[in-house]
Amino acid sequence: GFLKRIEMVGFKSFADRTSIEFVDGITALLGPNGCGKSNIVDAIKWVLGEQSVRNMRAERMEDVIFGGSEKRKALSAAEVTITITNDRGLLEVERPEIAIKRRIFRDGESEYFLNGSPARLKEIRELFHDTGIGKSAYSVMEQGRIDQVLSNKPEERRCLFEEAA
Amino acid sequence: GFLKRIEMVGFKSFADRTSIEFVDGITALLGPNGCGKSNIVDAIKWVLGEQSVRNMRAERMEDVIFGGSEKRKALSAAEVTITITNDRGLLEVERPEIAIKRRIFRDGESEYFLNGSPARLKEIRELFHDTGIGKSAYSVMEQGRIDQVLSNKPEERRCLFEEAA
Amino acid sequence: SENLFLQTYEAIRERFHETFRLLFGGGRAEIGLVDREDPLNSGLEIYVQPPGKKLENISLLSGGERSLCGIALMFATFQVKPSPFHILDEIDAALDEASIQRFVNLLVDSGRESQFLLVTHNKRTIACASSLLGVTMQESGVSSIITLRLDGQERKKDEEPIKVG
Amino acid sequence: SENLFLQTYEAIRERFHETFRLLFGGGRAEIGLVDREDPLNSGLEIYVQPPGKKLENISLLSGGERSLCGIALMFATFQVKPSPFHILDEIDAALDEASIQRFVNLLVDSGRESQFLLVTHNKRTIACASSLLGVTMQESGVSSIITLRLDGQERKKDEEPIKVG
Ligand SMILES: Nc1ncnc2c1ncn2[C@@H]1O[C@H](COP(=O)(O)OP(=O)(O)OP(=O)(O)O)[C@@H](O)[C@H]1O
Ligand SMILES: Nc1ncnc2c1ncn2[C@@H]1O[C@H](COP(=O)(O)OP(=O)(O)OP(=O)(O)O)[C@@H](O)[C@H]1O
Ligand SMILES: [Mg+2]
Ligand SMILES: [Mg+2]
Repeated sequence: GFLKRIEMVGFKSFADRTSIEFVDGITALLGPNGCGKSNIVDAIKWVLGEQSVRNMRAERMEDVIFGGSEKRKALSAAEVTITITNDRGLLEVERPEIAIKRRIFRDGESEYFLNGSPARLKEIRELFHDTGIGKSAYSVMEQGRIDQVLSNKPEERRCLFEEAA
Repeated sequence: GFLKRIEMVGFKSFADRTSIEFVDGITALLGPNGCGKSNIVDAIKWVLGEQSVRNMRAERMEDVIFGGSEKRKALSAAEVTITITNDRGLLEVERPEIAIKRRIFRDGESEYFLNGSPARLKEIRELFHDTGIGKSAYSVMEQGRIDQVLSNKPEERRCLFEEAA
Repeated sequence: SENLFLQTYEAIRERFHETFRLLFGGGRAEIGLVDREDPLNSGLEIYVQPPGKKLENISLLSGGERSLCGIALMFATFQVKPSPFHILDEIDAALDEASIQRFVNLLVDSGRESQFLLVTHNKRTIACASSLLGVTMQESGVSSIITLRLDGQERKKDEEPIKVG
Repeated sequence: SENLFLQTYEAIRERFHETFRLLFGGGRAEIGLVDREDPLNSGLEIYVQPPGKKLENISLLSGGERSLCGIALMFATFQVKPSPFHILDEIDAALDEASIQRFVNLLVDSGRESQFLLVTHNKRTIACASSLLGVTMQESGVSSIITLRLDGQERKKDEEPIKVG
């Protein structure tokens, strides 16, 4: 497999520390409207370096920090850690597993960590060079976006092909 | 009730003459993907004077004429007739019922008929002045468009309100 | 014309509070003018608070919550400016069980005043209809209509349609 | 770079023929360059023929057919340039029973090579998963995860997850 585990705290509706294990093959996420399924998808995009707030369904990057509920106060930071197995030697490193963490404080910039040490987004992206990850049109198909694969504009349809090339 | 009946022949996938009776209250249209449900919605918009090909999911207006199937040849014209009851005196006429027909031939313009006599689109629109019909954003909510009611652009959200005013 | 817009706008705002609560089973919704000095051109802000959550911009809502909120706004507009008939094509596609039930209640209520034609795949929505029309392609590429009894079975030629109360 | 694009483009075209037939249970699909002289900038035309219908531009397709066609193109791209994991958020929302079954077959096949994380409300899609994660908001506004057994029931702490195949 590739995705091994994701842990998050303070990210969108995941106020409490939550850990999710992934298996090989097909994993299905289920639950009622508004319970947090797409927020998990957002968390995966975010920790892998998503820069566009619109792709996170937000207006400012700090909107991804848990903003409170009727009973709970807002939190001051969001943190997501993803653990990836390198079992097919896909990533150009010697380790069997790598962990990427991203953290943001209110009124702050994002901080990245690679296997526990501070890192820059650039280093994380270089890790994924040529695996197809981090090109968000390619390995993540967001809710409602399947219609845009067959965009009505012939020029836009190229995007999927260009990303693959 | 208001919509009483619609009849169509040669309109999109309705190659054969088809007549549909409407009742008061709620009518549900069911069937598998691609069987023709939204085409019925298009027929109602079209006969009431829809001008925009994009709102008909077409590229040219003649695309609404039955284009053939594996076994059948294309037809040369499309015709839709809608019968409307004037039971609440909603329309500014003396008749209890009115029938509007629209017909198009390949490489031809649309022709309109009001109660059997040729009419211009302008006359048909005047009939509906102030009833809210024929403003396609208002009495027809197309498939996939419910998301645009809450458009992400504050300026676009006005449209629904302006149509109502 | 500024007066007319403001009047309609105020009326829709008020109804939207109500339809939102009906569809979400609680919570609240607010609409505001971005620029109060210029009502005729100003964009609109919409803030909603699903039950138990906090008040937030609609961009953070889930797919199903956005649909439901759009339906609330649309029905609020219908109540302020009713149209003799409404055609709704698969607006319930993203709703879960709990939301569908509340949507159906609102629909049945509205169906007493106006005529509704709904395209749907959902069993609960189908169950509230007074009349069911099945659309099929017995012959590939050619649509035809079968009238269905309210239990979903095809109605034979000389049977009376069963009307719901 | 023109060569790379053309190579990828040809490969995707070929796979798209195949995935389209698998998902639609027949028919055919064609992709063409609008401007063959200028492959690096040209838009793309897509023509499809669902089984029994005629070859036509994708704009006339139904909502469900568009989804299915988009899924065919997306899976064709995956086959040409696989990604280690794919995240698909409710891409099956518009599909009817017949299409879902064929989609699930293609998904299960692809799940042998790559990891898939799917958000879905559909029972048949859920039935093909190796692992089920339930997302809930036991406390309003705060998400949490429950691991479900493959029959959809909550798995207790010391139970082993049942893995499919
Ligand atoms: N920063 C935040 N703080 C608190 N709650 C948030 C935050 N961002 C988003 N949410 C909440 O998350 C919910 C949306 O969750 P999500 O999009 O994951 O739902 P979903 O499970 O995908 O539902 P659907 O089936 O309708 O698509 C919204 O109700 C929103 O209020
Ligand atoms: N001019 C035409 N001639 C023949 N067939 C046409 C024509 N225009 C559209 N069609 C066919 O009509 C079908 C689409 O019908 P429609 O959009 O009504 O489906 P639907 O029942 O709404 O399905 P869904 O549930 O997927 O939304 C397409 O398969 C298309 O090929
Ligand atoms: Mg979602
Ligand atoms: Mg449709």
